[in-house]
Amino acid sequence: TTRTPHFLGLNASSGLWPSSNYGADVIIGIMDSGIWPEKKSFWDTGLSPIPERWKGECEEGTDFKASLCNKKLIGARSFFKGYEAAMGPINETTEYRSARDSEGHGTHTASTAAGNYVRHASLLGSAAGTAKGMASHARIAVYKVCWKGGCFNSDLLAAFEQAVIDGVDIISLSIGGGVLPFFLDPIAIGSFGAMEKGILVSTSAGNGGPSPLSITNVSPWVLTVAASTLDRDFPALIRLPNHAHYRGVSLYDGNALGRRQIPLVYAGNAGLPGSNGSANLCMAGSLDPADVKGKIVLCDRGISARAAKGMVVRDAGGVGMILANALANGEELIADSHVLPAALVGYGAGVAIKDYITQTDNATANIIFTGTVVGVRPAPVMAAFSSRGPNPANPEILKPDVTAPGVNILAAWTSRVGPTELPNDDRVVDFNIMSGTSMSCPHVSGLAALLKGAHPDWSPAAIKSALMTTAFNIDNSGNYLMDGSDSNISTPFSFGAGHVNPVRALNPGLVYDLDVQDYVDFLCGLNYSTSWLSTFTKGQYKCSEGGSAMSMRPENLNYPSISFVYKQDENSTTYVGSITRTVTNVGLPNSVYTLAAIPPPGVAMKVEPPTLSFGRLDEKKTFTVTCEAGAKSLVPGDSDSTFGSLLWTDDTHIVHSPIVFTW
Amino acid sequence: AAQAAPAEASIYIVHVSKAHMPPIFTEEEQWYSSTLASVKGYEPQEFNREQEGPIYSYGTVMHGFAAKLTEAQAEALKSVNGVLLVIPDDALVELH
Repeated sequence: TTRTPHFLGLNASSGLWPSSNYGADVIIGIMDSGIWPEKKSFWDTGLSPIPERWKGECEEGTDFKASLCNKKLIGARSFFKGYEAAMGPINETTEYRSARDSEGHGTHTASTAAGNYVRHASLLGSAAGTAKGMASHARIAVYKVCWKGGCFNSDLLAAFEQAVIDGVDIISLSIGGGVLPFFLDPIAIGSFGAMEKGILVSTSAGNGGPSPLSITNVSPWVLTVAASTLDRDFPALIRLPNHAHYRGVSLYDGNALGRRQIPLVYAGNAGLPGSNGSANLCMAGSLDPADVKGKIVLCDRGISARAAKGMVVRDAGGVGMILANALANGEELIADSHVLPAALVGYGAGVAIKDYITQTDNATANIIFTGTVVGVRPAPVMAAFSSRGPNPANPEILKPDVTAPGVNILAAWTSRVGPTELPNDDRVVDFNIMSGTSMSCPHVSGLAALLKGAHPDWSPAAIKSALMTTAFNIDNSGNYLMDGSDSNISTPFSFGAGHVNPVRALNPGLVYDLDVQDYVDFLCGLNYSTSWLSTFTKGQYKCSEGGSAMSMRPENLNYPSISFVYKQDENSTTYVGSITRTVTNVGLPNSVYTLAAIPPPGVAMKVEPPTLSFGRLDEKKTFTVTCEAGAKSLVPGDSDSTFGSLLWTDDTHIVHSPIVFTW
Repeated sequence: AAQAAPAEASIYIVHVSKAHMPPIFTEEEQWYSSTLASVKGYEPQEFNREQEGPIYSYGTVMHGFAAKLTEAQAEALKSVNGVLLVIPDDALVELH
């Protein structure tokens, strides 16, 4: 990526990069759609020898020789037995029966996590700079599990098995499905097994936002990553002859439209007979060339891919496109590498431009493309598409855990498909700009690799805690993180503990640590049957005999965020409940932390003790948070939540946990 | 549609308790193949492990295997001693 290391505060002179030797001793397993190994991001220039403990392999397959691996790409395997057993043989005219990436997604995520430095990177001139992954010296091991027809759980489990055996340290998983009970969820099972072996699994939260309860990958032993913007934009100005102008975004970097006004038509008024009301969405075959030729076409966002609409407009003879967000997309602007001059505008601008077209006989417009700008404010802003809590499986565990850059991210790309991913886009690019929680997840995977490099003895839970308790929720304008879907203040249901801050995560002061037995007791607290529990424990762990019902309550899992759930019934008038947490001192031997708590509105909160005194490193201290709240009048089946904070501070550290209270 | 094609096979993930592996087997794969042969109605000497056996054997992050089974075979597998769970591999997982 060309901008996010700077945005995240990573620099060569101090902090996480030099402290971790850029992750040189750390191996990141990427479970995705494969890799295009020849891209410069995967060259091994400047890398030390491969860690001797590595047991992985570079498997040969279609268009994939073992010699393609090097000191950067140290492993490449593909898993398709489940896929082929269910779907039949892989169609080798459209994809490779090997780890080679025909989609681009896996190449993008791998280079975001751990790509090497590449100078003069850009997408057709946009986002230009030196591309680099978060952990630029970490090693990449690719496990291809996703194919044109989807990703099969049997293949995914096989990849987890192999990654653990091979010896990866971090697993980056930018995939997911629906939320299932943990014992039915292969990602939960595979990642539990990885966690048992000391491997941190970083997963994407999903792109189901802004709907509540859309969050996925919610098991407490994975790090669940939401997506937000960075301080970079690709502005395009829509100018109307009535002197109105509207701000949009575009990756088009040319001057094809000049400065003249061009006839403008709303796609909804330019449909072929029989287009059945789909013309406004610029669906394939819906536009009448007689109405569109030589014009800029205003299309509504939805159903089909954004870039596909540009293809439809071009094929119908249009010379440009304005794409208008739907109400659910709000004012969030995602840039695409359209095949014609085009820009995306927010919902409000779309409505205004449509009003102008309706009120004008010969509507015209022009699009001015101004290239890449940085230093944009406010940033970060929560992506509208990023999946939201509350956690539908266990509201006692707040999800997502953190947010990271996931909008308009430049990273390496396959040579097999063009930047729009459309069949007719035959442009070959080295880098592409993509958006999704798939893009934010590998950022955090790379940061976790850096923390593993700097603190090799830290558990997966300690690394996760460091990233969570040091995260911030104030943007670069000094305001609370904004929600891109409605421009209101966002909540921990969208950003979790906040936006990752790797500068502070290197030295978090205190961590909320967890081991395998803690997670087993969490499952015991969910009243799992012996069979369900055995899918995780494999007979090696039991519910703690000395554990009390209190310690096995799911909310008492020693998680870096805190969630109270008041299960109100008809007779209930008041809730009083306590949650305990234990922090481990990883800062200075002699340190005293004092409490600064902000109770959720409508909730009385007490924390005991209010001071934590440590005499040595690795010392543990336990505290209790007690909340009291009255019942609320709710529609049956509905819920309400308020949010607070808990901070432990000494002279140099701020250890922050979000608190959620849900009625 | 499911009733119209009752014999159609799909992929299942089978969780087992290795503590229940009969002592006549020295390796998990033998147990899995034998178990599959029993629910698929094959005599052990007819059972083609390559075609009818497990697609994958798992022994690290979970204990068990993946196999192609009919619904009836999957149901039969649930009553085999040592089988904990039989889960269809039909949950949609996609790139984010």
